[in-house]
Amino acid sequence: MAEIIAICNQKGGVGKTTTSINLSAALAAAEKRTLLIDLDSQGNATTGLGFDKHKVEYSIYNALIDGVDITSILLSTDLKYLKVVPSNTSLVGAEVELVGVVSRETRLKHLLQAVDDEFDYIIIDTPPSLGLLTLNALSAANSVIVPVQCEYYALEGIADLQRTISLVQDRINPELKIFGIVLTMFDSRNNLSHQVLTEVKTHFKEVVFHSVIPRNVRLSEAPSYGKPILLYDVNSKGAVSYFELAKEVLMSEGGS
Amino acid sequence: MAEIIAICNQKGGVGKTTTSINLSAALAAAEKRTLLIDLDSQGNATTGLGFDKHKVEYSIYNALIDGVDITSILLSTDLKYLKVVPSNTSLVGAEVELVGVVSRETRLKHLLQAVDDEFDYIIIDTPPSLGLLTLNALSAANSVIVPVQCEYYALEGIADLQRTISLVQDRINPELKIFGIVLTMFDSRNNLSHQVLTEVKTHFKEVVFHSVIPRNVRLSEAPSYGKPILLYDVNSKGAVSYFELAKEVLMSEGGS
Ligand SMILES: Nc1ncnc2c1ncn2[C@@H]1O[C@H](COP(=O)(O)OP(=O)(O)OP(=O)(O)O)[C@@H](O)[C@H]1O
Ligand SMILES: Nc1ncnc2c1ncn2[C@@H]1O[C@H](COP(=O)(O)OP(=O)(O)OP(=O)(O)O)[C@@H](O)[C@H]1O
Ligand SMILES: [Mg+2]
Ligand SMILES: [Mg+2]
Repeated sequence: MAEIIAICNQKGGVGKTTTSINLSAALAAAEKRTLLIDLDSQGNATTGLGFDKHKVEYSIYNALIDGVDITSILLSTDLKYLKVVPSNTSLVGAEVELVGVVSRETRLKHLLQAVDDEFDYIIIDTPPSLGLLTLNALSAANSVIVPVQCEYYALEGIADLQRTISLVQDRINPELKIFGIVLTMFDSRNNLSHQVLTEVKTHFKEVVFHSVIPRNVRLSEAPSYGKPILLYDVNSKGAVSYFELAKEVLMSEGGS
Repeated sequence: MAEIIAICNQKGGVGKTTTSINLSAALAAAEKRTLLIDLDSQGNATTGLGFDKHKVEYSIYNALIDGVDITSILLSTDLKYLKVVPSNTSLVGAEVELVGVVSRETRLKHLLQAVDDEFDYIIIDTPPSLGLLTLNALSAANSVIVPVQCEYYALEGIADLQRTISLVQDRINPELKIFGIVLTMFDSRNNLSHQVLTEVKTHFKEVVFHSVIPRNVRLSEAPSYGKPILLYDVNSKGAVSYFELAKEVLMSEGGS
């Protein structure tokens, strides 16, 4: 039985894709069989791992809408234990096409049953919205990791997201747990970063991961080489912080 | 006749709200009658100007869905020539509610006709997606300003956005022009920033504004005080760069 983790936050640019790619890669480096699903039509997780999103034969869209078997869409990566289901702009149409479908929120959940035994972890990168694709991720997942950027607007967004998660728990997926909040782009020279860190830790207590991801330019350079940070610069602060996060995930079997 | 400018980019966290607030404030400081419309359910433009998004009586949702007159929703700000139409999480439902409505893409366009004569500029902040709300903004607008963060993923997103803009030009709003691309969060110490700047200027030539918005911590602090940068720290690099951007907007009537 795979642990299915959705990486969610409707606030844009907070590090969802960066966390999805680098947590997946760190879990694979620990020899956990890991599947990364790119559920964002921007296809950033797909290109961040070196694939050309315009040239992939099948994407998650084909599985969700056309019924193509998800096992035939798995792409291998430079890491032996990491596979990817890619996405591209064809996914833009999916939200509208799913609206008319019965059980439109649980399509992804049913798809993933076909690969559940093959993986230890399935990580789902989501778009910056609370639409049908993100709802699909939240219904398929056992738990959710929320990246929160150390900035003012990011604090605002947490309350909105909590409300969505409890709606999903009430109506679609009672098992869904919050695995944790991970603070991202923390800049120790900047007061605002410290204020946000303190406020989130005070308010959310043990739900907040101990690992804090620092602002680190190597993390933003890595996707332009199509590599996760551990293959681009394994000694960087960014790589170290994602190893630590992976360790916390491995140690706490499925969150609170 | 107001110049209606949509601030769009489906990539998250690139500076749409920061540009919407600070461009609007700079135009108002130049004594142009300016209206800022918050079309994002996150309500960041609303809180960034000091309003409590949970306490506003009416929001853009009420105008779009309930037919409340937009003139009764205008909020005054600390700047004499700047008014705001607020938003909050009630807007989350609008995309689904609009799906069944006739002429769902042009609802906002019709609403704005009621205030067209009262303002010189109407600026629309949009969410990080290409859904019905952003389509409403693109159909109501005369032109679009695209903030592009000086990062790798932001480059990827430009092609997707261009495709959407040409679809809108073909099907809904033939008058829509690209006013310009504004580079944001430029960090002169970082190679990636310079690479993105060069690539965007080479590829998009005169469509790119001369003004480049630097990464400046004062810009990210200002919203926590509910103020635009020119009221929070008028001498900061962030404030100066948005004055420059406003000057370029004022000088070139409505873009290419
Ligand atoms: N810790 C970090 N240090 C420096 N840059 C980072 C860090 N994390 C992410 N970035 C960069 O910040 C930008 C936003 O991150 P990312 O794209 O992962 O966020 P996202 O939440 O997935 O965005 P979206 O909402 O568009 O999906 C990217 O250009 C990324 O490379
Ligand atoms: N030039 C800048 N320098 C430093 N910080 C900035 C700058 N511009 C924006 N920011 C900060 O970066 C974060 C993202 O900016 P902003 O929220 O304006 O982007 P957005 O595109 O509106 O995001 P979303 O996609 O969620 O709507 C915010 O916390 C903001 O305060
Ligand atoms: Mg992303
Ligand atoms: Mg915004």
